[in-house]
Order: sequence, then C-alpha cells, then structure tokens
Amino acid sequence: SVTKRAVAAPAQHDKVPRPVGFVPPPPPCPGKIRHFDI
Amino acid sequence: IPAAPPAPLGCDDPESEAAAEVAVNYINGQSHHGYKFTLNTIEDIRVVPQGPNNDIIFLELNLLETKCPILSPTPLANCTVRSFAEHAVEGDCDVKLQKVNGILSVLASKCHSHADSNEDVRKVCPDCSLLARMNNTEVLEAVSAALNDYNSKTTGPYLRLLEIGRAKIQYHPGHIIATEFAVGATNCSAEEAKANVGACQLLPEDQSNFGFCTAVMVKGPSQDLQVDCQLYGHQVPHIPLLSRPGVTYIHPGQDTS
Repeated sequence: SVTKRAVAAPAQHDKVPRPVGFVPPPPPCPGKIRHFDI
Repeated sequence: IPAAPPAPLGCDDPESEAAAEVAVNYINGQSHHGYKFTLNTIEDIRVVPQGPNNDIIFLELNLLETKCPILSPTPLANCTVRSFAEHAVEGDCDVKLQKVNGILSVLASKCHSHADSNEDVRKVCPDCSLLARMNNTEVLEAVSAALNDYNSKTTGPYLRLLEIGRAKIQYHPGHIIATEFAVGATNCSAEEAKANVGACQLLPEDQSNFGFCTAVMVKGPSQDLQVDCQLYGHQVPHIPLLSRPGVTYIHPGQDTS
C-alpha cells in the first residue's frame, strides 16, 4: 500500500532571508509634501 | 534582447522635480489674478515616449498659495506660503508637457484652486478669522474706504482698484475687516483726480505701474483704518497682462493651453 511520507515543515532558515534592516522602497508617487497637507 | 523599459519615474526624482518647476512657472506666468502658487506635492507623473529623445509627460500637482500677488516682481522662491492658520488656499493642476532633446515645454494645463475648509482652519486655530466672500458688502465697503483714504493722502499717482485678493472678517473680540487688493497707477495725480476722477485711466501697458495694498478697518469697539500700498514700478511684461478691474478672488478653474 502507498502511504504519503510526512514531510517536515520547511525550517525557518529555508526561506529567503531578508537582509537585516531591509526597508521596502517608498512608493514612487505621490511625492514628498513640501509644506503641509490641506 | 530588447532593452528593458526604463523604470517608471518616481515623483521625487530629479526629472520629475524639473518638470514640476517648469509647470509651476508656466502656471504662474499664465495667471493674471490672485496670488502666486508654489509646489507642495507632485501627486503623480506619467511619461509616454513618442520616439527617440521625445516624451510626453503628464503631471498631477498640488500647489499652495503664497502671499505674493501674481503681479508682484518678487521671485517665487522668496514668496512665503500662506499658513494653515491664515486660511490656506490650495491648487490642483493637471499639466501636459513635452520633453524634446532634454528641453521641457508646457503643452496644456488646467488648475482648480480652493480655500481650505472653515472647519479645518477652526480645528487648528479656533480664534482665527476666516476668509470672507469677495462680494461681501462689508469687504467691498472696506476696500473702497481704504483706497479712498490712501488716494486722499498720497502725493503719488491716483490709484484704481484692479481686483480684491482676499479679505478676512473677525467679529470677536472687536469687529475687524482685513483686506488685500491689487491696484494700478493712473495718468492722474491725486490732486487732479479730485477735480475729474472720470478722466483718470490706468496707464498704458508700456508705462503700467501696478501695486498692492493691505488694509485693516476696525469697526468696533473703536473706529480705525490702516492702509499700506506699495507700487512695483514699471515692469516689462513677459506676457500680455489682461488686468480686468473687479475680478473676483477665487476663479473656479482656469484652463490654460
């Protein structure tokens, strides 16, 4: 009889590690507010 | 392998800021009323390549009104932005530009300006006076009294009203009307005007001399009127200026193309 082999959940270290302090780039728009927002 | 398309321009990229600067200078140059506007935020930018070194650029800009009247020779960089508490006015503009061999030019622009809401101003400054409507009777009376008072005391040319820039009315404490208005020098002295004011016309364009006045009229508890007018002197107009007296303050939407 065929049985499904249990597979251990991927260990944390298998995921692609993000460099420490990774900050996603800001969205390209809208740009900065130079004075104030009404 | 075809070259990957260039990454979309970000709103804070130098190219975007350069395009926005050309657009803002164009908008101020085309406007004949109110005040100069300065860039607050580049809301969006879209580049549509037309061929080698030829792009069409669509910009969405958020501008803020400065304290410099539109006819003032003061460079925009030296113009103070009207603060929140002074009842700010913002402008939203859509501008279409073309960039050919690195040279930017404006093809069309459409702007709408509007004052901040009274509620927003009150949130920040509960006691601040608010913008009054330009056809408010008290405003019209205050501007007329201020200009008459100035003309009765000046040794310079008789001044005519071009347009009311803005006005604010405070009811408490004290009843105070603060007004700002654009003026033009006429071909009369103040003395000559007393004799025949109907003959006093704005100077022709090659001698035009525009200026700006601020006035504060106190109606209560005591009466007082302070007026200050500054003439710019003759400026060589870089565009045909169509100064039409009596123009209202906030124009609904001025298409420029």
